[in-house]
Amino acid sequence: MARRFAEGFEAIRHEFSDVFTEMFGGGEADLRLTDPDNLLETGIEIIAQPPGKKPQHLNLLSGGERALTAIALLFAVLRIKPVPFCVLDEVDAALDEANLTRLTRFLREFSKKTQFIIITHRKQTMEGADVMYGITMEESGVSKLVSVKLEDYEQKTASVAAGE
Amino acid sequence: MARRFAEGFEAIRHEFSDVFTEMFGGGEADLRLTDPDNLLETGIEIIAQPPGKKPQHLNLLSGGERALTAIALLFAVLRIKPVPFCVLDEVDAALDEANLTRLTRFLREFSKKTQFIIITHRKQTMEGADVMYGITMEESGVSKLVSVKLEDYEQKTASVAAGE
Amino acid sequence: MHLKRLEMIGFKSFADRTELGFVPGITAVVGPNGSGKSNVTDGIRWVLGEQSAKSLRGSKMEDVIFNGSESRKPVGYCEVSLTLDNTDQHLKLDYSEVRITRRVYRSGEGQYFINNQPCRLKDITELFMDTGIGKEAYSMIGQGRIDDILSGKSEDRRAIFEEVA
Amino acid sequence: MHLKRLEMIGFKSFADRTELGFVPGITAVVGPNGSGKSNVTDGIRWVLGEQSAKSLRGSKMEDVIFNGSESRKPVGYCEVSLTLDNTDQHLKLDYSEVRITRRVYRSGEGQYFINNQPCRLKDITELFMDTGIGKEAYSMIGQGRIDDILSGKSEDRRAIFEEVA
Ligand SMILES: Nc1ncnc2c1ncn2[C@@H]1O[C@H](COP(=O)(O)OP(=O)(O)OP(=O)(O)O)[C@@H](O)[C@H]1O
Ligand SMILES: Nc1ncnc2c1ncn2[C@@H]1O[C@H](COP(=O)(O)OP(=O)(O)OP(=O)(O)O)[C@@H](O)[C@H]1O
Ligand SMILES: [Mg+2]
Ligand SMILES: [Mg+2]
Repeated sequence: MARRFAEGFEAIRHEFSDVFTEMFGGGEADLRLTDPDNLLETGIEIIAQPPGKKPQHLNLLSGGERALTAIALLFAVLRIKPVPFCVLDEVDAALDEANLTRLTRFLREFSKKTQFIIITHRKQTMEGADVMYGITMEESGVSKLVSVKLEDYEQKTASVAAGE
Repeated sequence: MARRFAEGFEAIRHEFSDVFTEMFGGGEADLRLTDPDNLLETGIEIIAQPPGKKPQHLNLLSGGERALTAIALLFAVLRIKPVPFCVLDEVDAALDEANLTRLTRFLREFSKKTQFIIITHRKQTMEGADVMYGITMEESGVSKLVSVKLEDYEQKTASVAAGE
Repeated sequence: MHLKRLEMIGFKSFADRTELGFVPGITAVVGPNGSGKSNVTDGIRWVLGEQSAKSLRGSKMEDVIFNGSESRKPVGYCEVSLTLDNTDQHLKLDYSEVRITRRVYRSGEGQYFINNQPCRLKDITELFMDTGIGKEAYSMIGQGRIDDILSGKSEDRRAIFEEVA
Repeated sequence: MHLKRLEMIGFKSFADRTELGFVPGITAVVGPNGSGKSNVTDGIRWVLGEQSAKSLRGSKMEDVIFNGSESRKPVGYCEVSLTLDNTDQHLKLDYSEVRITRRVYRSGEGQYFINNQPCRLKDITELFMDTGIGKEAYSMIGQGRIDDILSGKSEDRRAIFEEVA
């Protein structure tokens, strides 16, 4: 039991270091056990060092850096023990354009083994999808599904923005 | 002391109802004292009913609806007791295009009395600003201020997205 | 294994019967604030056996039943079905297609079905145990929840690692 | 009354002297993830007398001093100055322009100035007391914090209402 935890931990730790560096386009990350002699109760410490920066406390990282670090950890876990499908609700909210591009590339890669259902407001994420559904509330308070193409969605949101 | 609280509460309550309906383009909202007989300790309950929907527990509201409700409360307070300047860090992250348009219109209105410093990733918010500063890290780990025009910013982020 | 489709009726803001078909790759769900996108996620969690009203943003389990709007009356029950392609036998069931159904009435009475056969909630949760399916922070990340894994105590993170071990 | 400019040196990622000039209307601050935008907000909070390291995302007050990068060594102190237009005498000081300065050394020793006159931290916090300036959820909303006012207990919300009363 403890040994399986140790093996699982080492595997994820190795992947996390790789995925982090790819997602950030540089930098380093690591996972450490807070209590290596007590595998049944030890916590796991996350060390993240974005490119060009010194390793520092997670709390000092920016909102977008934290989101990307958390996503990198999730993807590291998925590489070790893939799950058939993954539902992500607006995990891209805090990311800038460059990080969003790297994320969509990762999703494309992972989607060969894992099915993704992604709720998003971000255009780049929509461009990376195979299929897109729109949810609207034409009738007050009642959700309705509409099929939507990216060009129509862009046009519609632009006209909403302009027309008010 | 209790009377001043009661007056302040009534004033904010009145404004909150107005601002909410304007921000959401409809709907209703209210504030209620949890313990009206104990003004020194009473809590404040928030009732929010987006357009077309029934009043329901705040927790059932969507991420964007919650963000807009919180912003409406903030603006209601600013109407009663204006503050000289207000710093908002990515409060627009969860908003869709239509809500973002209404928010920027409100900011424009309020900015006559209150100075705003707004950190944002959203193009519409940038379009609503009088002046825009860019922060970059050309040298690793060191922040640098650059003046930036909206067209350059758009071009730059588009090329970052395309060029990777 | 992958999801084929989700069917909902009376679930939260989905008063009318709605069917979403999924593709093996990436499905994006988009729309205005408050339109019902996160409710789709809640629907998936709920049909997989979620028992905490709080995880579904409600205060009681009855909160998942469409409770009316300006234009509609509340309804008396809700039902969600999730159909999975099980050709690779990832789920320990001798079916190539598995359809999970959950229904609840305002009385609180709940009904559960696997391929239209009545079963207990326990049968559904045990079916997905150890697959990682439906687990927050592993196969599902809720809105605003991406930061949780970083902001929690280092001991709280064990859950994902133990899931893999 | 409004802010005229913010000057920072050695504060968090602003290793070099940086000056931001503000306009009376709306100033937008943009840039990539991790570039230092929220650090600007932290700078404003800090110079106004913030005493909680946690509110500045640090674990100790020393965390606000630039601690080096791949290309630079750490520095020994940091200093932030905020200049305000006080023509309307909103602040109870007989100056039409007020410049608040805060400096801290790695030793923890702190220095404070109003219009370049040394003063105590107390003088700064009292200057802004009851103006609402610098108050979280009232004149400052931190990143990811917009939801706090809704998710807190109904008693916790009193703070803003009492500020106004
Ligand atoms: N039982 C219910 N009956 C009717 N409406 C409900 C019920 N439960 C939730 N809702 C409504 O569903 C809406 C929330 O939907 P949801 O959270 O899915 O929005 P969303 O599309 O994710 O929006 P956002 O982009 O802001 O996150 C709310 O307006 C809420 O009032
Ligand atoms: N004392 C310090 N010395 C050096 N760098 C620091 C210090 N404190 C924080 N930083 C760095 O500043 C960066 C965070 O900056 P900030 O939070 O302002 O980013 P941001 O521009 O708001 O990004 P986002 O768009 O993701 O929110 C982090 O990478 C952090 O490592
Ligand atoms: Mg949502
Ligand atoms: Mg930030």
